[in-house]
Amino acid sequence: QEPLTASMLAAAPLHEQKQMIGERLYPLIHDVHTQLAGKITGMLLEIDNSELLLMLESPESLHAKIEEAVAVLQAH
Amino acid sequence: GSSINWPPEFHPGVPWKGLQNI
Repeated sequence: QEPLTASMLAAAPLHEQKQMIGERLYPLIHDVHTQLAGKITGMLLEIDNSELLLMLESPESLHAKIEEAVAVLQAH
Repeated sequence: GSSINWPPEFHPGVPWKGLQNI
């Protein structure tokens, strides 16, 4: 699967952009938090697309955000 | 509103409900 790029996103309607990112994020999150993957992905999709693209390319920043999201969910 | 349904969950192949807030 080719990497998702800003230009690929820009070619899609806004409502499809988040969906495209979510389809990439979900399997990565599912590997780490199987039970919470749907909720964590939904939370992270509220972040700006430009930052989400960086997270898809950087496992460290993605995992940091995942842990932040889990902490928020557990406090919620 | 109620926070019980927050966050909008994402599931592959299913349109994400969170888009309603954008």
